[in-house]
Amino acid sequence: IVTLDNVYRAYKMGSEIIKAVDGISLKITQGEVCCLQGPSGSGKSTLLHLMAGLDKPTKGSIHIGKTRIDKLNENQLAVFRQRYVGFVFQNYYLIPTLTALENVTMPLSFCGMSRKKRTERAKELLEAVGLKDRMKHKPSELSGGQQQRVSIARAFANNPKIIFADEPTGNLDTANAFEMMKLMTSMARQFNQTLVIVTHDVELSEFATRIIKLRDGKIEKIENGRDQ
Amino acid sequence: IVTLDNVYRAYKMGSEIIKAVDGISLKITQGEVCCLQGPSGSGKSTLLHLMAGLDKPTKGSIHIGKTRIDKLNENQLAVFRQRYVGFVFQNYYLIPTLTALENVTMPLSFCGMSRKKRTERAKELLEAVGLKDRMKHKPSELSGGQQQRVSIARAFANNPKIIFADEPTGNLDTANAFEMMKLMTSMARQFNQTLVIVTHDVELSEFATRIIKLRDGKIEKIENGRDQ
Ligand SMILES: Nc1ncnc2c1ncn2[C@@H]1O[C@H](COP(=O)(O)OP(=O)(O)OP(=O)(O)O)[C@@H](O)[C@H]1O
Ligand SMILES: Nc1ncnc2c1ncn2[C@@H]1O[C@H](COP(=O)(O)OP(=O)(O)OP(=O)(O)O)[C@@H](O)[C@H]1O
Ligand SMILES: [Mg+2]
Ligand SMILES: [Mg+2]
Repeated sequence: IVTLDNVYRAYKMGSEIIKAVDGISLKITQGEVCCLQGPSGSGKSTLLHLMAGLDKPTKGSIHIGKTRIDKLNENQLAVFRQRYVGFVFQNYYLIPTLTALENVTMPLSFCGMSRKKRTERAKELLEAVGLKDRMKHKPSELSGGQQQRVSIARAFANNPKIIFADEPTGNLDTANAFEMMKLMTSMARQFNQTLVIVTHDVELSEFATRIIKLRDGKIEKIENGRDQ
Repeated sequence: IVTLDNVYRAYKMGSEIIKAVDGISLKITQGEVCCLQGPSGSGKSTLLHLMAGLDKPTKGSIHIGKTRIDKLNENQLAVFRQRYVGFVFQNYYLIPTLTALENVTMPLSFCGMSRKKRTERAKELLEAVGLKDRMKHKPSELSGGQQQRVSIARAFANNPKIIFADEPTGNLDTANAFEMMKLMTSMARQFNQTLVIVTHDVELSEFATRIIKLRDGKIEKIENGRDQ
């Protein structure tokens, strides 16, 4: 469902060129749970943003399904992402003036769902991530791990075909991190969604169908996960 | 060096009262590496902010050394923290318009150090956390783990007596997380600094003199670390 063909992403810093993604080709299949690992600064977030259409490559092509997303303009991308893509950001990017419930209903407001159905769906997701008693809290009234869980709920809200998650459990204790991975993978299985998850947590990679290891913007190796 | 006596921190949310910290008494000794653990939402960040004078308790007293910090006014607290306290925030709070180098020199600008010495000190710290080639980058031009490392360097910049760190390695891969813990504990030993570190990473607690486990705003138990 996601195809990267010889993708590069470089940044020009004065006289220096930083190769955040330095020649990556990759095919991710529908329904896969693809785990992305590698040292700090190896290009994981950059790669994830490119795959989700949140950034454009310097070279190479990126397809989601049959759509070549690196050639879409900003408006087309916004519509495309709204329908097909969910994203959990490394620093959540929740809207500070909205409650947890409002943050999760936001992606649904473009779906033609009634207000009543949107709230029901958002409540269901927030309950699933363990935040039943925190729905009226704004982000500043939530702990770090609670904000992270709101951001996970939001990514699943509109039932996207692919969910990209950048360190979705970095701020959670082991028990909660496991709960979140079980929840995300079981929801994804139920709706045949594809998950691409960046995580430093070596224990969580047991949930993966494949583990892709990055180093210096390149793929160092690919391992098969337990789900073969 | 840090003394909490029957400390409470409650939040009023409409008709509900949330007991983030629900009766904690604790003494932390100079030079200790104190690890704070517990489930998401158990009160770790709240407790850390109270200890560092970044928040006031609803009840109870907090001393750093002989100074009762919950009775200082905003100006007195700012001066006190500037001299004695370093803080690594769960979401870094780097200044987005400043480079990594400028972010680290900032705490030093109140120390009476010459500009040349401040830059030297900041470069030394950024090199120690592995960011020698990223000093001119702004936070938006750094990976998540790199931003976290700048925030660690900044906390040590003015050689404070106590450093409070809220999940300082949450966004780092295992190898880098270990490097950071080794670095922080060895710097602290060298200058007899006290470290109070919130971390979900069970492996990192081997660096601790004591491990304090929280649950629902209370201390569940205290374990002795390897350093006994
Ligand atoms: N301003 C606030 N208003 C209301 N409730 C709050 C506020 N700030 C924090 N809380 C609540 O207090 C509790 C403790 O929060 P805290 O941030 O200390 O948890 P934590 O242990 O650091 O969690 P995490 O591991 O997820 O970072 C949480 O349940 C949170 O929802
Ligand atoms: N806007 C930018 N300008 C210059 N360099 C950048 C920019 N954004 C990222 N980089 C660099 O690109 C490299 C890859 O960054 P990326 O955020 O993808 O790493 P990462 O693998 O997600 O790291 P982490 O595990 O720390 O989150 C880093 O070395 C970073 O400094
Ligand atoms: Mg990243
Ligand atoms: Mg916290």
